[in-house]
Amino acid sequence: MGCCSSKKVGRTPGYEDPTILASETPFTESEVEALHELYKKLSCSIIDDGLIHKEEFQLALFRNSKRKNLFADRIFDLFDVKRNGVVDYGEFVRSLGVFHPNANVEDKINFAFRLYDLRQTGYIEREELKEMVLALLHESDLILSDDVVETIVDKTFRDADLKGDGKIDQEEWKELVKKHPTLIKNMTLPYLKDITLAFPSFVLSSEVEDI
Amino acid sequence: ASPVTMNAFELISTSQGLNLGTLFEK
Repeated sequence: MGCCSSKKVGRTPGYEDPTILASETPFTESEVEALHELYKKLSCSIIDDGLIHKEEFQLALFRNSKRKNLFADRIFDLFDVKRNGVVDYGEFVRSLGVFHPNANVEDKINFAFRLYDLRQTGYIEREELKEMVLALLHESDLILSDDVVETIVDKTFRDADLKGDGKIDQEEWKELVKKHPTLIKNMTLPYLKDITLAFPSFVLSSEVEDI
Repeated sequence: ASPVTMNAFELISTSQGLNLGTLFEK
């Protein structure tokens, strides 16, 4: 991975006051500052402009900047709140906040719904669910017959589509998660509680500057 | 569990593309 030439905190595009970010997210101020270290590392790994591009996100997730993945694409698109093709620092911290162990469960449920609502219609449709299952199978090199995939999707729809209209709305999604809480397990990153241990260099360099 | 008996969303949640934990690996 490359290295940032800009060391000064204020030079990061979209840099926001840690106090404000801490007040709007489950992170403490020092955790927000530690996240800045991670952000700097990710945002200059390929293009040294202080913004996270999709290729940089893919590189961080897969150690391969060219690896296409439906779910990584969806996550990136949700992080890119301004929809300008890059994730800035504020977007990064606020979006990661949803994955904090202390984040509001409702926020996690809503984020997961938006993630799986591939075409942003306000519903998770049968075709979208099938597309995601196929993407997962492809990624895992698992081969299942179309009949088996249909069975998996049918079974899930019987469980989730309480109104029987062939699509899952937000209310039905909430009910499904209530029944199967493990469905949003991937919306919590335990790492985020120990972020200052993982990226202590900001804290250390701030102390040095203070002296 | 066999994929056939799993809820499709449970299956999907195992995707590497959803494992943001790798962002924190040095």
